[in-house]
Amino acid sequence: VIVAIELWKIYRLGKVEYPALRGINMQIRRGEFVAVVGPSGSGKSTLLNLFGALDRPTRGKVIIDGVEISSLRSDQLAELRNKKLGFVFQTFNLIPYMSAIDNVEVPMVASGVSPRVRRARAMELLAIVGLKGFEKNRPNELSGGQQQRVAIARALANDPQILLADEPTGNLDSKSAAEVIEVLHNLNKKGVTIIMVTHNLNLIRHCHRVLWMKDGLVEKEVEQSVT
Amino acid sequence: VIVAIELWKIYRLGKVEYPALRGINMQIRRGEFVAVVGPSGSGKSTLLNLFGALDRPTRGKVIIDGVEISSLRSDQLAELRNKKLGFVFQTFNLIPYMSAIDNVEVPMVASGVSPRVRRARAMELLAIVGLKGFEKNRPNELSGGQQQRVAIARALANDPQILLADEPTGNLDSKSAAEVIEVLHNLNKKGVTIIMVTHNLNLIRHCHRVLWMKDGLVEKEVEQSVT
Ligand SMILES: Nc1ncnc2c1ncn2[C@@H]1O[C@H](COP(=O)(O)OP(=O)(O)OP(=O)(O)O)[C@@H](O)[C@H]1O
Ligand SMILES: Nc1ncnc2c1ncn2[C@@H]1O[C@H](COP(=O)(O)OP(=O)(O)OP(=O)(O)O)[C@@H](O)[C@H]1O
Ligand SMILES: [Mg+2]
Ligand SMILES: [Mg+2]
Repeated sequence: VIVAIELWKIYRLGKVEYPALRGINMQIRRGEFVAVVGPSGSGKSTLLNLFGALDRPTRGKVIIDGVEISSLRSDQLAELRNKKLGFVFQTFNLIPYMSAIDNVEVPMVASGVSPRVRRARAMELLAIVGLKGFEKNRPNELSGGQQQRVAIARALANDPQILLADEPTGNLDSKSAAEVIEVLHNLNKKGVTIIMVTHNLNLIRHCHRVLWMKDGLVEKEVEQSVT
Repeated sequence: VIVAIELWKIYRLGKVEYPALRGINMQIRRGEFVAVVGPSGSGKSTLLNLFGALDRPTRGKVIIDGVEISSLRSDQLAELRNKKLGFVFQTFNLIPYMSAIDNVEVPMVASGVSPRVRRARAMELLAIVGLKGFEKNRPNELSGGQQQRVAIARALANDPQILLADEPTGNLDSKSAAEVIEVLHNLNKKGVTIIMVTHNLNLIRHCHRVLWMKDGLVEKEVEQSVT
């Protein structure tokens, strides 16, 4: 459902060129739960940003659901992102002046869901990630791990087919992290394709496949048999 | 060197009062390396912010180096913070329009260090945290873990006596995290007092003491014999 063909991303810093991705080839199958791991600076977030159409590759192609995303107009791209993709950012990217529940409702406002249904769904998602009672808090009135969980709830708001999660448990204690991973696995069993970047190797045990990145390349892939 | 006496922090959200800290009593000895662990939302960052004089307690006292910090004028507080304390924030708090090296120099500008000495020290600190070659990158031109390491280098800029680190390795792979912890332990051997909040229980093995927090209280303390 997501295909990368000879994907390159070269950042320019003044006159210097920095190749963050150096020719990535990958096929993610529908319904897979893939973990992407690797050292800090190896290109994981850059790869996820290209899959989420949040950035354009310098060279190569990204194909989502059979559509090459560089061929889409910006409004078609926004619709693809809003309807099919859920994105959990490494730095949460919550809207600071809105409450947790209003943040979770944002994707549903964009897709035209009625206010009453939006509010009920946002309440349900915040309860699922363990934040019942914190709906009215704004991001600066929440702990780091609580903000992260609001970002996860927001990514699930529109029932995405594909969830891209960049370090979704970096600020969570082991119990909260296990709860979030369980939510993701339940989603995956219902058919949601998940690509998760993580530094926590304890969390990748139940993934179908693990992609190990280093210096902008996929160094190795490990298929895991998952019960 | 840091004493907390009956420390309370009650946040007000509209009409609701939320006690994030409910009477913390603690003594951190000079030269100790203390880990603070506990569930997301248990009050760790709130405690560290009070120790760093970044926030005021609702009740109770914080005493640093024998001085009760609530008795200080704001300029004396700023001087204490700049000269004696180093702070690594959970969300990095880097200045977005400045390069990594300019960010690391900020505390030294405040304490009147000459430009040439500042630049040399900042270069050295960025090399120590593994960011040689990335000095000119601005925060949005760095990966999550790289930004975190710039924040650590900045906290060490003024050779602090006390280092308060809130989740310093949340975005780092295990190798980079081990390197950062080693830097902290070397500092501690030189006499720097360190209080580190972390979710990564692999990193607390070599700390002198571990404080377990839950619901705004210290649930237990564990002294560890450290070789
Ligand atoms: N400004 C605020 N207004 C209201 N509530 C707040 C505010 N800041 C923090 N809180 C609440 O206080 C509690 C403790 O927050 P704190 O940030 O200290 O937790 P933490 O232990 O650092 O959590 P984490 O591990 O997720 O970073 C949380 O439940 C949070 O919602
Ligand atoms: N806008 C940019 N301009 C220049 N260089 C960049 C930019 N964004 C990222 N980089 C560089 O590209 C490399 C890959 O960054 P990326 O964020 O993908 O790494 P990562 O694997 O997600 O790391 P982490 O685990 O620390 O989050 C890094 O070395 C970073 O410095
Ligand atoms: Mg990243
Ligand atoms: Mg915190």
